[in-house]
Amino acid sequence: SKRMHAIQVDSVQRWMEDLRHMTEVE
Amino acid sequence: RAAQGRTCGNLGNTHYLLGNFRSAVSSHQQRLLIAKEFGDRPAERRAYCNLGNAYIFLGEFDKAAEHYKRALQLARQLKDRAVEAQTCYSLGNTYTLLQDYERAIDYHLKHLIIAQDLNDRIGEGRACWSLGNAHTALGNHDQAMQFAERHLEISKETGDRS
Repeated sequence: SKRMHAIQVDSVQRWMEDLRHMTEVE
Repeated sequence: RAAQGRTCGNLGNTHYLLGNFRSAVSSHQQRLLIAKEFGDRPAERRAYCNLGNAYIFLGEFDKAAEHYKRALQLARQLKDRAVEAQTCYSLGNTYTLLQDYERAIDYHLKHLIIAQDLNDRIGEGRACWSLGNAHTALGNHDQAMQFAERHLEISKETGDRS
């Protein structure tokens, strides 16, 4: 589907990999 | 009460790193409330970013965008250019997930401009990569090629073989 296509964009995938470990620490 | 706020933030981060995104949202919402009580805008900004990130992994991209936009407003008020750039990058990617490629391009361009101002070559490379993909999705192949070439040039300079 179109939505799956957006999720498979390589630059978005790379961002999400980084985001998974990214927290704004107190 | 202030310590309670910081603890909610830490708890939210721990839930997030464990992959418990619903619990992360709940803790960060608590943190946000307490930050507002104290008028602590940096803490408010952090909570909005953390909420945006958690909503991405819940697949709730509209909510993620709303929270990132509040974080962006606060980053601008606080004159934190690096956070402003990071938030624009997040918004660009979120609008790509929402398939709103025009808005994605707007935010990736904002990110690109700040990355250049801050001399952040890695950020600039990421912006060019993202802009190339968004233009490809819109069928703007000439512009996509220009950004791909800039991305290649920056990758060579930063030694990023991947």
